[in-house]
Amino acid sequence: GQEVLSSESKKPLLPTSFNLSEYFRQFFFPPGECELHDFRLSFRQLKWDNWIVAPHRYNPRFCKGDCPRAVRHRYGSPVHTMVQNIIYEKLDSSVPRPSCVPGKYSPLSVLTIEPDGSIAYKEYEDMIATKCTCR
Amino acid sequence: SQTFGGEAKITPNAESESEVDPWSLLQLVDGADRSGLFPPLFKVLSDRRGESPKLQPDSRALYYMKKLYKAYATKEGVPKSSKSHLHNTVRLFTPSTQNKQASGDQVTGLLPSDALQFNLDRVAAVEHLLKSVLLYTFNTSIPPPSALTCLCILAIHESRSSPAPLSCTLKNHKWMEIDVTSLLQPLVDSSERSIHTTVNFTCWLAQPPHPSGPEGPLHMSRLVPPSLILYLNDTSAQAYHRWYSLHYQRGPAQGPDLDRRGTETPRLSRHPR
Repeated sequence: GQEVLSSESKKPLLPTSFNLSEYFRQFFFPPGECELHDFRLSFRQLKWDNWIVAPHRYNPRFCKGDCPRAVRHRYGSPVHTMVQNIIYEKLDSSVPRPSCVPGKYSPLSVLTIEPDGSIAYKEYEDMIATKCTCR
Repeated sequence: SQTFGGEAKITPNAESESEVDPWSLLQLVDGADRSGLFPPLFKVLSDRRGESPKLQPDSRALYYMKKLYKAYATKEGVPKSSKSHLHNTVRLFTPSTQNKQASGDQVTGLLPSDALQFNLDRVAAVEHLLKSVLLYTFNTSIPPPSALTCLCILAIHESRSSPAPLSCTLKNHKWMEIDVTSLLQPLVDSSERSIHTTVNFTCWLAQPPHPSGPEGPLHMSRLVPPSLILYLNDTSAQAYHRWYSLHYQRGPAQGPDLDRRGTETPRLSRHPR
Protein backbone atom coordinates (compact mmCIF):
# COMPACT_ATOMS: atom_id res chain seq x y z
CA GLY A 1 0.00 0.00 0.00
CA GLN A 2 3.04 2.28 0.02
CA GLU A 3 2.28 3.69 -3.45
CA VAL A 4 -1.31 4.35 -2.34
CA LEU A 5 -0.12 6.06 0.82
CA SER A 6 2.46 8.15 -1.07
CA SER A 7 -0.11 9.24 -3.65
CA GLU A 8 -2.65 9.94 -0.92
CA SER A 9 -0.11 11.96 1.09
CA LYS A 10 0.29 14.36 -1.85
CA LYS A 11 -3.40 15.43 -1.58
CA PRO A 12 -4.02 18.16 1.04
CA LEU A 13 -5.76 16.63 4.06
CA LEU A 14 -7.94 19.71 4.56
CA PRO A 15 -9.09 22.44 2.15
CA THR A 16 -6.67 25.41 2.36
CA SER A 17 -9.46 27.73 3.50
CA PHE A 18 -10.22 25.40 6.43
CA ASN A 19 -10.21 27.26 9.78
CA LEU A 20 -9.48 24.87 12.62
CA SER A 21 -10.43 27.24 15.43
CA GLU A 22 -13.71 28.06 13.71
CA TYR A 23 -14.28 24.31 13.32
CA PHE A 24 -13.84 23.66 17.05
CA ARG A 25 -15.75 26.82 17.97
CA GLN A 26 -18.96 25.33 16.64
CA PHE A 27 -18.63 22.55 19.22
CA PHE A 28 -17.60 24.79 22.11
CA PHE A 29 -19.99 27.68 21.35
CA PRO A 30 -22.84 26.40 19.19
CA PRO A 31 -24.83 29.29 17.57
CA GLY A 32 -27.90 30.49 19.50
CA GLU A 33 -26.49 29.36 22.83
CA CYS A 34 -26.83 31.52 25.94
CA GLU A 35 -24.48 34.48 25.63
CA LEU A 36 -24.11 38.23 26.23
CA HIS A 37 -25.54 40.68 23.63
CA ASP A 38 -25.06 44.45 23.32
CA PHE A 39 -27.88 46.97 23.36
CA ARG A 40 -26.52 50.50 23.05
CA LEU A 41 -29.01 53.19 23.93
CA SER A 42 -28.74 56.93 24.46
CA PHE A 43 -30.72 58.65 27.20
CA ARG A 44 -32.07 60.92 24.47
CA GLN A 45 -34.10 57.95 23.15
CA LEU A 46 -35.73 57.65 26.57
CA LYS A 47 -36.23 61.45 26.68
CA TRP A 48 -34.08 61.62 29.82
CA ASP A 49 -31.23 63.59 28.27
CA ASN A 50 -32.57 66.86 29.73
CA TRP A 51 -31.52 65.75 33.19
CA ILE A 52 -29.08 62.88 32.74
CA VAL A 53 -25.94 64.73 31.66
CA ALA A 54 -23.60 61.72 31.44
CA PRO A 55 -22.92 59.13 30.17
CA HIS A 56 -24.17 59.94 26.68
CA ARG A 57 -24.29 56.27 25.68
CA TYR A 58 -25.38 53.40 27.92
CA ASN A 59 -24.99 49.72 27.05
CA PRO A 60 -26.77 47.65 29.73
CA ARG A 61 -26.26 44.46 27.62
CA PHE A 62 -28.53 41.44 28.03
CA CYS A 63 -28.38 37.62 27.95
CA LYS A 64 -30.12 35.58 25.29
CA GLY A 65 -29.91 32.01 23.93
CA ASP A 66 -30.54 28.39 24.80
CA CYS A 67 -29.06 26.78 27.86
CA PRO A 68 -27.17 23.62 26.90
CA ARG A 69 -28.15 20.43 28.68
CA ALA A 70 -24.75 19.93 30.32
CA VAL A 71 -24.02 23.49 31.49
CA ARG A 72 -21.16 22.53 33.79
CA HIS A 73 -18.55 25.13 34.68
CA ARG A 74 -18.77 27.29 31.57
CA TYR A 75 -21.87 29.15 32.82
CA GLY A 76 -21.01 28.98 36.49
CA SER A 77 -24.25 27.10 37.00
CA PRO A 78 -24.98 25.21 40.19
CA VAL A 79 -25.75 21.47 39.94
CA HIS A 80 -29.40 22.40 40.49
CA THR A 81 -29.51 23.62 36.86
CA MET A 82 -28.82 20.11 35.52
CA VAL A 83 -31.34 18.64 37.94
CA GLN A 84 -33.96 21.09 36.64
CA ASN A 85 -33.08 20.09 33.08
CA ILE A 86 -33.52 16.39 33.87
CA ILE A 87 -36.90 17.08 35.50
CA TYR A 88 -37.97 19.00 32.38
CA GLU A 89 -36.83 16.24 30.03
CA LYS A 90 -37.74 13.10 31.99
CA LEU A 91 -40.45 13.89 34.48
CA ASP A 92 -42.55 16.98 33.89
CA SER A 93 -42.21 19.30 30.88
CA SER A 94 -44.33 21.95 32.65
CA VAL A 95 -41.22 22.63 34.71
CA PRO A 96 -39.35 25.24 32.64
CA ARG A 97 -35.92 24.58 31.23
CA PRO A 98 -33.11 26.60 32.84
CA SER A 99 -33.08 30.26 31.66
CA CYS A 100 -30.26 32.33 30.28
CA VAL A 101 -29.90 35.28 32.67
CA PRO A 102 -27.14 37.73 33.72
CA GLY A 103 -24.84 36.26 36.34
CA LYS A 104 -22.53 39.22 36.96
CA TYR A 105 -22.87 42.99 36.64
CA SER A 106 -20.73 46.09 36.71
CA PRO A 107 -21.75 49.47 38.17
CA LEU A 108 -22.62 52.64 36.25
CA SER A 109 -21.75 56.27 37.07
CA VAL A 110 -24.52 58.78 36.31
CA LEU A 111 -24.36 62.61 36.33
CA THR A 112 -27.82 64.10 36.83
CA ILE A 113 -29.40 67.54 37.25
CA GLU A 114 -31.77 67.42 40.22
CA PRO A 115 -35.18 69.16 40.26
CA ASP A 116 -33.78 71.90 42.54
CA GLY A 117 -30.98 72.67 40.05
CA SER A 118 -28.25 70.97 42.07
CA ILE A 119 -26.00 68.47 40.31
CA ALA A 120 -25.41 64.90 41.48
CA TYR A 121 -22.76 62.33 40.56
CA LYS A 122 -23.86 58.85 41.64
CA GLU A 123 -22.49 55.32 41.19
CA TYR A 124 -25.17 52.61 40.91
CA GLU A 125 -24.46 48.91 41.43
CA ASP A 126 -25.52 46.17 38.96
CA MET A 127 -26.35 48.38 35.97
CA ILE A 128 -24.37 46.60 33.18
CA ALA A 129 -24.54 42.81 32.65
CA THR A 130 -21.02 41.43 32.25
CA LYS A 131 -21.58 37.64 32.30
CA CYS A 132 -24.42 35.23 31.53
CA THR A 133 -25.40 32.13 33.45
CA CYS A 134 -28.04 29.40 33.19
CA ARG A 135 -30.34 29.14 36.19
CA SER B 1 -60.27 51.96 23.63
CA GLN B 2 -63.06 51.67 26.21
CA THR B 3 -66.57 51.48 24.62
CA PHE B 4 -69.62 52.94 26.45
CA GLY B 5 -70.77 49.50 27.65
CA GLY B 6 -67.50 49.23 29.43
CA GLU B 7 -66.20 46.22 27.52
CA ALA B 8 -62.69 47.01 26.40
CA LYS B 9 -62.20 46.94 22.64
CA ILE B 10 -58.57 46.42 21.78
CA THR B 11 -57.74 48.44 18.69
CA PRO B 12 -54.11 47.67 17.95
CA ASN B 13 -52.66 50.94 16.79
CA ALA B 14 -49.16 50.95 15.32
CA GLU B 15 -48.09 54.39 16.52
CA SER B 16 -49.58 53.96 19.98
CA GLU B 17 -47.54 50.77 20.45
CA SER B 18 -44.40 52.52 19.23
CA GLU B 19 -45.12 55.35 21.66
CA VAL B 20 -45.51 53.07 24.66
CA ASP B 21 -43.74 54.98 27.38
CA PRO B 22 -41.08 52.66 28.88
CA TRP B 23 -42.25 53.81 32.27
CA SER B 24 -45.72 52.42 31.80
CA LEU B 25 -43.99 49.01 31.72
CA LEU B 26 -42.72 49.74 35.18
CA GLN B 27 -45.99 50.96 36.66
CA LEU B 28 -47.58 48.21 38.75
CA VAL B 29 -50.78 46.66 37.37
CA ASP B 30 -53.01 48.09 40.08
CA GLY B 31 -51.60 51.52 39.35
CA ALA B 32 -50.79 51.98 43.00
CA ASP B 33 -47.71 54.11 43.26
CA ARG B 34 -45.42 51.87 45.22
CA SER B 35 -42.34 53.58 43.86
CA GLY B 36 -40.71 52.72 47.15
CA LEU B 37 -40.31 49.24 45.65
CA PHE B 38 -38.16 50.60 42.84
CA PRO B 39 -34.48 51.24 43.44
CA PRO B 40 -33.86 54.98 43.98
CA LEU B 41 -32.78 55.37 40.36
CA PHE B 42 -36.11 54.14 39.00
CA LYS B 43 -37.98 56.15 41.62
CA VAL B 44 -36.16 59.26 40.47
CA LEU B 45 -36.58 58.33 36.81
CA SER B 46 -40.24 57.31 37.02
CA ASP B 47 -41.09 60.48 38.97
CA ARG B 48 -39.56 62.65 36.29
CA ARG B 49 -40.24 61.09 32.93
CA GLY B 50 -39.28 63.54 30.22
CA GLU B 51 -39.79 66.67 32.32
CA SER B 52 -36.81 69.01 32.56
CA PRO B 53 -35.53 69.98 35.99
CA LYS B 54 -37.29 73.00 37.43
CA LEU B 55 -34.07 74.98 37.96
CA GLN B 56 -31.15 74.92 35.53
CA PRO B 57 -27.70 74.60 37.14
CA ASP B 58 -24.99 77.24 36.96
CA SER B 59 -22.83 76.67 33.84
CA ARG B 60 -19.55 76.83 35.78
CA ALA B 61 -20.88 74.29 38.27
CA LEU B 62 -21.92 71.99 35.41
CA TYR B 63 -18.48 72.39 33.82
CA TYR B 64 -16.80 71.42 37.10
CA MET B 65 -19.00 68.34 37.60
CA LYS B 66 -18.44 67.18 34.01
CA LYS B 67 -14.69 67.33 34.64
CA LEU B 68 -15.21 65.35 37.86
CA TYR B 69 -17.27 62.77 35.93
CA LYS B 70 -14.50 62.34 33.35
CA ALA B 71 -12.01 61.82 36.17
CA TYR B 72 -14.17 59.17 37.88
CA ALA B 73 -15.78 57.21 35.01
CA THR B 74 -15.03 55.90 31.52
CA LYS B 75 -16.91 57.09 28.40
CA GLU B 76 -19.27 54.14 28.79
CA GLY B 77 -20.01 55.30 32.34
CA VAL B 78 -18.18 52.52 34.17
CA PRO B 79 -16.57 53.83 37.39
CA LYS B 80 -12.77 53.73 37.15
CA SER B 81 -11.31 51.44 39.81
CA SER B 82 -9.65 53.86 42.14
CA LYS B 83 -8.63 53.62 45.76
CA SER B 84 -8.23 57.39 45.94
CA HIS B 85 -11.83 58.00 46.90
CA LEU B 86 -14.42 55.97 48.78
CA HIS B 87 -17.41 58.21 48.07
CA ASN B 88 -19.98 56.94 45.54
CA THR B 89 -21.97 60.17 45.48
CA VAL B 90 -20.94 63.81 44.89
CA ARG B 91 -23.52 66.59 45.17
CA LEU B 92 -22.94 70.21 44.12
CA PHE B 93 -25.25 72.94 45.43
CA THR B 94 -25.27 76.58 44.32
CA PRO B 95 -26.45 79.18 46.86
CA SER B 96 -30.18 79.79 46.70
CA THR B 97 -29.85 83.30 48.12
CA GLN B 98 -26.90 85.58 48.48
CA ASN B 99 -26.68 89.12 49.82
CA LYS B 100 -23.62 91.17 50.45
CA GLN B 101 -23.30 92.29 54.05
CA ALA B 102 -20.56 94.83 53.51
CA SER B 103 -18.58 96.29 50.64
CA GLY B 104 -15.15 94.79 50.14
CA ASP B 105 -11.94 96.57 51.04
CA GLN B 106 -9.71 96.77 47.98
CA VAL B 107 -6.60 97.70 49.96
CA THR B 108 -6.10 94.52 51.94
CA GLY B 109 -7.99 92.37 49.50
CA LEU B 110 -10.65 91.88 52.18
CA LEU B 111 -13.57 90.52 50.25
CA PRO B 112 -17.17 91.51 50.78
CA SER B 113 -18.57 89.01 53.23
CA ASP B 114 -21.40 87.06 51.66
CA ALA B 115 -24.39 85.64 53.45
CA LEU B 116 -25.17 82.48 51.47
CA GLN B 117 -27.99 79.98 51.90
CA PHE B 118 -27.71 76.40 50.66
CA ASN B 119 -30.72 74.09 50.44
CA LEU B 120 -29.61 70.47 50.96
CA ASP B 121 -32.98 68.74 50.57
CA ARG B 122 -31.60 66.36 47.93
CA VAL B 123 -29.23 64.73 50.43
CA ALA B 124 -30.86 61.39 51.30
CA ALA B 125 -30.79 59.91 54.80
CA VAL B 126 -28.74 56.96 53.47
CA GLU B 127 -26.04 59.33 52.22
CA HIS B 128 -23.32 59.87 54.83
CA LEU B 129 -21.01 62.89 54.55
CA LEU B 130 -17.31 62.10 54.03
CA LYS B 131 -15.98 65.52 52.97
CA SER B 132 -17.35 68.96 52.10
CA VAL B 133 -15.77 72.00 50.40
CA LEU B 134 -16.81 75.50 49.35
CA LEU B 135 -15.65 75.91 45.75
CA TYR B 136 -14.80 79.42 44.52
CA THR B 137 -14.07 80.21 40.90
CA PHE B 138 -12.34 83.35 39.68
CA ASN B 139 -14.61 85.32 37.42
CA THR B 140 -11.84 87.07 35.62
CA SER B 141 -10.15 86.78 32.26
CA ILE B 142 -6.85 87.57 33.98
CA PRO B 143 -5.79 84.46 35.92
CA PRO B 144 -4.97 85.32 39.54
CA PRO B 145 -1.34 85.01 40.61
CA SER B 146 -0.44 81.41 41.32
CA ALA B 147 1.13 82.15 44.69
CA LEU B 148 -2.08 83.45 46.22
CA THR B 149 -2.50 82.93 49.94
CA CYS B 150 -5.88 83.37 51.54
CA LEU B 151 -7.29 83.01 54.98
CA CYS B 152 -11.03 82.97 55.42
CA ILE B 153 -13.31 83.19 58.41
CA LEU B 154 -16.39 81.05 57.89
CA ALA B 155 -19.47 81.20 60.09
CA ILE B 156 -22.40 78.82 59.76
CA HIS B 157 -25.45 80.17 61.54
CA GLU B 158 -26.92 76.73 62.28
CA SER B 159 -23.64 75.52 63.74
CA ARG B 160 -22.94 75.85 67.45
CA SER B 161 -19.20 76.15 66.85
CA SER B 162 -17.78 79.69 66.64
CA PRO B 163 -16.48 81.08 63.31
CA ALA B 164 -13.26 79.30 62.45
CA PRO B 165 -10.31 80.51 60.36
CA LEU B 166 -9.94 78.07 57.48
CA SER B 167 -7.16 77.81 54.94
CA CYS B 168 -8.01 78.03 51.26
CA THR B 169 -6.45 75.75 48.67
CA LEU B 170 -5.91 77.16 45.22
CA LYS B 171 -6.71 74.14 42.99
CA ASN B 172 -5.42 75.79 39.81
CA HIS B 173 -5.75 79.18 38.23
CA LYS B 174 -9.53 78.67 38.15
CA TRP B 175 -10.73 77.14 41.37
CA MET B 176 -10.18 77.70 45.06
CA GLU B 177 -11.43 75.21 47.69
CA ILE B 178 -12.19 75.73 51.37
CA ASP B 179 -12.61 72.54 53.36
CA VAL B 180 -15.72 72.95 55.56
CA THR B 181 -16.14 69.29 56.56
CA SER B 182 -15.64 69.84 60.29
CA LEU B 183 -18.29 72.57 60.36
CA LEU B 184 -20.83 70.83 58.13
CA GLN B 185 -20.52 67.23 59.40
CA PRO B 186 -22.70 67.62 62.52
CA LEU B 187 -25.35 69.54 60.56
CA VAL B 188 -25.69 67.02 57.73
CA ASP B 189 -25.68 64.11 60.22
CA SER B 190 -28.49 65.81 62.17
CA SER B 191 -30.51 66.11 58.92
CA GLU B 192 -30.21 69.92 58.89
CA ARG B 193 -31.13 70.75 55.32
CA SER B 194 -30.91 74.56 55.17
CA ILE B 195 -27.46 76.05 55.74
CA HIS B 196 -26.70 79.79 56.10
CA THR B 197 -23.04 80.77 55.90
CA THR B 198 -21.01 83.98 55.90
CA VAL B 199 -17.48 83.96 54.54
CA ASN B 200 -14.82 86.63 55.17
CA PHE B 201 -11.69 86.49 53.01
CA THR B 202 -8.27 87.98 53.52
CA CYS B 203 -5.90 87.32 50.64
CA TRP B 204 -2.39 88.54 50.02
CA LEU B 205 0.16 88.02 47.33
CA ALA B 206 3.25 85.98 47.94
CA GLN B 207 4.66 87.35 44.69
CA PRO B 208 4.46 90.64 42.72
CA PRO B 209 1.05 91.12 41.11
CA HIS B 210 0.40 89.48 37.77
CA PRO B 211 2.47 91.36 35.09
CA SER B 212 -0.51 91.97 32.83
CA GLY B 213 -2.91 92.34 35.70
CA PRO B 214 -4.05 95.63 37.24
CA GLU B 215 -1.42 97.25 39.46
CA GLY B 216 -1.93 97.63 43.17
CA PRO B 217 -3.92 95.39 45.52
CA LEU B 218 -5.31 92.15 44.37
CA HIS B 219 -8.72 92.63 42.83
CA MET B 220 -10.42 89.69 44.49
CA SER B 221 -13.90 91.09 44.53
CA ARG B 222 -14.57 89.28 41.26
CA LEU B 223 -14.95 85.90 42.96
CA VAL B 224 -18.12 84.21 41.84
CA PRO B 225 -20.39 83.10 44.73
CA PRO B 226 -19.18 79.66 45.80
CA SER B 227 -20.75 76.24 45.25
CA LEU B 228 -21.01 73.80 48.12
CA ILE B 229 -19.76 70.29 47.23
CA LEU B 230 -20.60 67.27 49.40
CA TYR B 231 -18.68 64.00 48.98
CA LEU B 232 -21.02 61.31 50.32
CA ASN B 233 -21.16 57.56 50.81
CA ASP B 234 -24.58 56.25 49.75
CA THR B 235 -25.16 53.19 51.97
CA SER B 236 -28.23 51.88 50.08
CA ALA B 237 -28.10 48.45 48.37
CA GLN B 238 -28.41 49.97 44.90
CA ALA B 239 -25.33 52.15 45.29
CA TYR B 240 -21.92 50.90 44.20
CA HIS B 241 -19.76 50.20 47.24
CA ARG B 242 -16.24 50.61 45.90
CA TRP B 243 -14.45 49.53 49.06
CA TYR B 244 -16.67 46.41 49.23
CA SER B 245 -15.93 45.42 45.61
CA LEU B 246 -12.22 45.98 46.17
CA HIS B 247 -12.12 43.58 49.11
CA TYR B 248 -14.71 40.92 48.41
CA GLN B 249 -15.79 39.14 45.22
CA ARG B 250 -19.46 39.94 44.91
CA GLY B 251 -21.69 37.10 43.71
CA PRO B 252 -24.16 37.83 40.91
CA ALA B 253 -26.28 40.63 42.35
CA GLN B 254 -26.89 38.90 45.66
CA GLY B 255 -26.72 40.30 49.10
CA PRO B 256 -24.23 39.14 51.71
CA ASP B 257 -24.50 35.55 53.00
CA LEU B 258 -26.17 34.73 56.26
CA ASP B 259 -23.98 32.51 58.39
CA ARG B 260 -25.40 29.94 60.86
CA ARG B 261 -26.04 32.60 63.48
CA GLY B 262 -28.15 34.46 60.96
CA THR B 263 -25.85 37.46 61.05
CA GLU B 264 -24.90 38.98 57.74
CA THR B 265 -21.39 38.20 56.62
CA PRO B 266 -20.00 39.58 53.38
CA ARG B 267 -19.68 36.94 50.66
CA LEU B 268 -16.04 35.85 50.36
CA SER B 269 -14.83 34.76 46.95
CA ARG B 270 -16.02 31.20 46.36
CA HIS B 271 -13.25 28.59 46.08
CA PRO B 272 -13.58 26.47 42.89
CA ARG B 273 -15.13 23.12 43.72
